[in-house]
Amino acid sequence: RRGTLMDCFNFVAEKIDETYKFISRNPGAQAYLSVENPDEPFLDGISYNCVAPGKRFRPMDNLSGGEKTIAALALIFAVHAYRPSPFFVLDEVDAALDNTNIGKVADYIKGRREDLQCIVISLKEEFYSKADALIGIYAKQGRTGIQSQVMTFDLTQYEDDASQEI
Amino acid sequence: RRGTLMDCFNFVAEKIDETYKFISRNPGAQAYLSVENPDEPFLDGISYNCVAPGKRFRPMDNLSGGEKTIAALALIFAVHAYRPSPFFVLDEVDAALDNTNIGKVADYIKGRREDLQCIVISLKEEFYSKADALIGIYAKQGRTGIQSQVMTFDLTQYEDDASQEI
Amino acid sequence: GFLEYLEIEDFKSYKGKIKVGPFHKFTAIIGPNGSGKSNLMDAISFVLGEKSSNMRVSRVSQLIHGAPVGEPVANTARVSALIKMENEEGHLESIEFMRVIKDNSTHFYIDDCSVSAADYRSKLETFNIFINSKNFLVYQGKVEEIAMKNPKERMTMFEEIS
Amino acid sequence: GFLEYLEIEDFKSYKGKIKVGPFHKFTAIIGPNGSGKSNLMDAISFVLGEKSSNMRVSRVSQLIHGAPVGEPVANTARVSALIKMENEEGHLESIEFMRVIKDNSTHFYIDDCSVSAADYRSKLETFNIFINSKNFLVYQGKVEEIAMKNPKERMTMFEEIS
Ligand SMILES: Nc1ncnc2c1ncn2[C@@H]1O[C@H](COP(=O)(O)OP(=O)(O)OP(=O)(O)O)[C@@H](O)[C@H]1O
Ligand SMILES: Nc1ncnc2c1ncn2[C@@H]1O[C@H](COP(=O)(O)OP(=O)(O)OP(=O)(O)O)[C@@H](O)[C@H]1O
Ligand SMILES: [Mg+2]
Ligand SMILES: [Mg+2]
Repeated sequence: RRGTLMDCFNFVAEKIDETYKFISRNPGAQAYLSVENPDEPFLDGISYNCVAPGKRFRPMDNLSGGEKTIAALALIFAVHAYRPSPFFVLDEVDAALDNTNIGKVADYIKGRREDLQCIVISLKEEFYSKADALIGIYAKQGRTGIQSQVMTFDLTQYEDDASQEI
Repeated sequence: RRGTLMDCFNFVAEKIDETYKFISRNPGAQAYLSVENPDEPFLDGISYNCVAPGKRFRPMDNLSGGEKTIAALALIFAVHAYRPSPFFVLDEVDAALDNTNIGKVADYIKGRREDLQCIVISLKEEFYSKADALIGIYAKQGRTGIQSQVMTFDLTQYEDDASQEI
Repeated sequence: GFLEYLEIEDFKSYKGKIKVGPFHKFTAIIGPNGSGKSNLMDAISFVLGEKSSNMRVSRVSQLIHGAPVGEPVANTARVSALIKMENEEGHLESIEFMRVIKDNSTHFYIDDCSVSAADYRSKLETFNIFINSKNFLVYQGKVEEIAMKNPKERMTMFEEIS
Repeated sequence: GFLEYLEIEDFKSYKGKIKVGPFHKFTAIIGPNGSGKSNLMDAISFVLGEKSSNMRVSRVSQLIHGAPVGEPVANTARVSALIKMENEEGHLESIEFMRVIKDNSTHFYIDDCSVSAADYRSKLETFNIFINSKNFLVYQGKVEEIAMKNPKERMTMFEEIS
């Protein structure tokens, strides 16, 4: 039991910094996991620290809403790599992100297409316009309340954004 | 002590339904506050229920993220009316809202200009483009980390959105 | 492997039989507030064996369309997921996982054969789908707290994943 | 009345003296993630007498620019708010509220005269600004929970407001 836990921890601890640098697209970004009490690793837990690009080391509480989201996504993708499930479902993870960070996260997901399927729920065009396909949900009024209806759009049939500029 | 609490409760209970209808811009929307135990009002607390436009009465847990935000804003504005402070500060309350609901909330705020000053923090153009003025914050790189700088734009100098259509 | 189609029947705000898909490598679910986007995610969690508390209900019978307003349209609801994966020879094979609610209990099927919950779960694990560890589902509003857990909570998270 | 200007000095990510405003009837604060928008809201809460735990710090001295990285640029930080209101004759008068951090304690001033915390608070209450009831501040990420409190918590909320 302890063995697999330490394996998992060591694996993710190796991976977190590169994942955070990759998502932030900034070599100055740093992230690391450490065991609070190395003698008794399971006693005091695991701490996580991120240094946002261009900033100094400070407690995680100091991070802004958007910075916390990026730190969380880096940890999620690093942890996932230990036993990679074939697909991901992310429900409005872009809520606190500005357009620059939305672009970075969307590009990271696009870059992982080879080995990972991503299903995201989003209200922001800056995010969902980067997907391969859209699933549009709309509500039809029924007797017992709304009934969800579904439409699918394959975006790969249209040219990329750049060539749609007039 | 009890007297003022019941005054406050009765005042807000009167106001909540009209505020929720007003923000939702839908006469079918309903909201109400009730005391769990009318004999001993302070014992069991106060419950809050909303019926989203076009839907049936159901537990608040059933509401979606955006529906919960609208329900919360209605309660915030109704409670505020009891002792109206001169201004409001709202930090990214539009995070879970779709563009239709953003429009409704922004229009509600615009409609209250006469008696209430609103300062909102937002990442979404659909929301902040409706304001009278923008305060732009950007980060300058300093020795001890970032330093926030401020720029102000008075939007009332430009025509309304409609006349800016080409 | 990857998820290709989802079939939903009388689950939450989805009334009747609805086929959703095909899902691509990067698919976005869009639509207005309250239209049923998170319910679609709940359908995916449900078919993978998630417990009802993570689907915003206290009992599975509340997942049936109309149940929260006391008018369930049926006494069953069903979600099935078609998962495609490459076999040794490189051909694409598909396997259908299905979970059905009957009254307040749930039943599991793989390619239409009824199986036990344990067999269902261990078959999913061959695809590296471990519903307990939830290292691949991020529910609405929960992303920031993943970075802000305290050290002991984070240790528990690692225990579930390993 | 309404808030017209804010003056910030060495508070959180704001280094040196920075004047912000004028604020209009409907003003939006915009900018990239991590630029200092929520810190500006913290400056408003601070000058109105908010306690440090609601400004994401454990001690007021951590509010001084550079303090969280162990390099505070000064041993004081200051925020002042210029509030305008109509008097009986309909003329606009202004009043300046100011709060200053010196080491780990804070001092209050009204139009440059030092006052006690109690006098500061009761003057704000004449403008219907009750910092304890917080019926006019909604912090980042906290909007949904205002609707989802349990009945007892909601009763406490009403007690603070009345
Ligand atoms: N068993 C059920 N039967 C019918 N309708 C249901 C059932 N369970 C939930 N709903 C309805 O589904 C709606 C919520 O859907 P959902 O949470 O998926 O919205 P959403 O598209 O994610 O919206 P948002 O963008 O605001 O997050 C609610 O209005 C709720 O009443
Ligand atoms: N005392 C301080 N001195 C210097 N910098 C500080 C201080 N306190 C906080 N900061 C910095 O301010 C930044 C956060 O600012 P803030 O939370 O206002 O961002 P924001 O503009 O609201 O971003 P978001 O859109 O992501 O919510 C952090 O990077 C933090 O390190
Ligand atoms: Mg949702
Ligand atoms: Mg912020």
